[in-house]
Amino acid sequence: IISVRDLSKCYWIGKVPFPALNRVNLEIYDNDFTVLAGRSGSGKSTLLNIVGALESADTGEVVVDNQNILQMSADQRTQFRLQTIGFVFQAYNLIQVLTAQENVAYVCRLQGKSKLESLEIAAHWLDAVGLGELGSRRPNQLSGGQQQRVAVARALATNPKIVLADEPTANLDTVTAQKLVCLLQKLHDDFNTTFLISSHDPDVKNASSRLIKLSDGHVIKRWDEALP
Amino acid sequence: IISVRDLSKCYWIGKVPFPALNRVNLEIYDNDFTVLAGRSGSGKSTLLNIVGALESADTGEVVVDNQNILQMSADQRTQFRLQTIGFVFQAYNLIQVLTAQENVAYVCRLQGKSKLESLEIAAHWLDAVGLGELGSRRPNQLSGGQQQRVAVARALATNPKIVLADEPTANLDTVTAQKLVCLLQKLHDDFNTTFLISSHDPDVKNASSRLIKLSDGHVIKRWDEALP
Ligand SMILES: Nc1ncnc2c1ncn2[C@@H]1O[C@H](COP(=O)(O)OP(=O)(O)OP(=O)(O)O)[C@@H](O)[C@H]1O
Ligand SMILES: Nc1ncnc2c1ncn2[C@@H]1O[C@H](COP(=O)(O)OP(=O)(O)OP(=O)(O)O)[C@@H](O)[C@H]1O
Ligand SMILES: [Mg+2]
Ligand SMILES: [Mg+2]
Repeated sequence: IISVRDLSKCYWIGKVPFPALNRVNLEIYDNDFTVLAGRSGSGKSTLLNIVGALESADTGEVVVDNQNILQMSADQRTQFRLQTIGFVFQAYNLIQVLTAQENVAYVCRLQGKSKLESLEIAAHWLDAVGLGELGSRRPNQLSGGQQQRVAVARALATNPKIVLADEPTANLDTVTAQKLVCLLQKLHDDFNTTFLISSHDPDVKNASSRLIKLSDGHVIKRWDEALP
Repeated sequence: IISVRDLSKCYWIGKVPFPALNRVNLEIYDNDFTVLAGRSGSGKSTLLNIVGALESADTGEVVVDNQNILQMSADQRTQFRLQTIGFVFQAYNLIQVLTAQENVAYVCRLQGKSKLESLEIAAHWLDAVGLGELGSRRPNQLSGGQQQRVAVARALATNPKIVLADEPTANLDTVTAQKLVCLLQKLHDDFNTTFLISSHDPDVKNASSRLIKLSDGHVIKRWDEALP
């Protein structure tokens, strides 16, 4: 469902190019639960952003759900993200002037759902991540781990085909992280959602059946439980 | 070196008070390496912010390095923070328009050091956290874990008596986190720095000799390696 071929991306620091991804090749299959691992700075966020049609790339091909991402126009990318992807950002990227519930409902509204239905869906997902009582708080009235969970709820609220999660348990204690992983596994089992999760959390790794490890922008290791 | 007596703090959500800390009592001794644990939302950041003179409290007493924090004026708190505390924020709080090196040098400048010396000190600490090459990058040109390490370098650059670190390894892979913990332990051993670190990272917990656990704003558990 995600096919990455020979993907390369440089960031420009003034006139100097910095290769963040260097000829990355990987395949994610429908209903995978794959962890993307690697050192800080190895390229995980960059890879997720490109697969999620949030950033451009220099060379290579990325096909997600049969759509050629790198060839899309800005409008096509927006539509694609709305219909297919749920994204959990490493820095959450919540809207500060909206409440937690409004932040989650917002993506449902973008999908064309009514205000009432969106708020109900949002309440359901906030409850699922353990924030049932806190929907009327704004992000700056929440702890770090609570903000992180609002970001997760927002990614799940649109019932996406593919969830791209960038370190979704980084600011959570072990118990809260394990509950979140259980929630993700349940979605994986019940709705056949595909997960690609950047994480260094052992609980997330233990829940996954495949692992892809990056180093300095290229793939150095692949592990698949299904293979002998 | 840190004495917290009967500390309580409510946040106000409109007219409704929410008790974030509820009669917290704890002692941190000179040259401790103490971890502050607890579930997401249990009050760790709030406690660190109050001890670091960044937030006010409602009732109780907080004495840090023989100074009564809750009675201080705004100016006194600013002086106290500059001279005594190195703070690693959970959300890093880097200045976006300054480079990594300038972010770290800034706190040295505030202490009255020359521009040249501040930049040299900053380069040293960025190197110590593994970011030696990246000093001229701005925060939005760095990965999440790289930004986190700039925040740590900035907290250490003033050679503070007490380091208050709010989840300083949350966005780091295991290897990078372990190197950071080694650095903190080295400072602890060589300079007698006192550490109070909010973390759920096992590597941080393993390095500590004391643990204080919060739940719903109060202390539920204390563990001390030194005690039988
Ligand atoms: N500005 C605020 N206004 C209202 N409530 C707040 C505010 N900041 C924090 N809270 C609440 O106070 C409680 C403690 O928050 P705190 O940030 O100290 O938790 P924490 O232990 O650091 O959590 P985490 O591990 O998720 O970072 C939480 O329930 C949070 O929702
Ligand atoms: N906007 C940018 N401009 C320049 N360089 C960048 C930019 N964003 C990221 N980089 C660099 O690209 C490399 C990969 O960054 P990326 O954010 O993908 O790493 P990561 O694996 O997600 O790291 P972390 O685990 O710390 O979040 C890093 O060396 C980083 O410094
Ligand atoms: Mg990242
Ligand atoms: Mg916190």
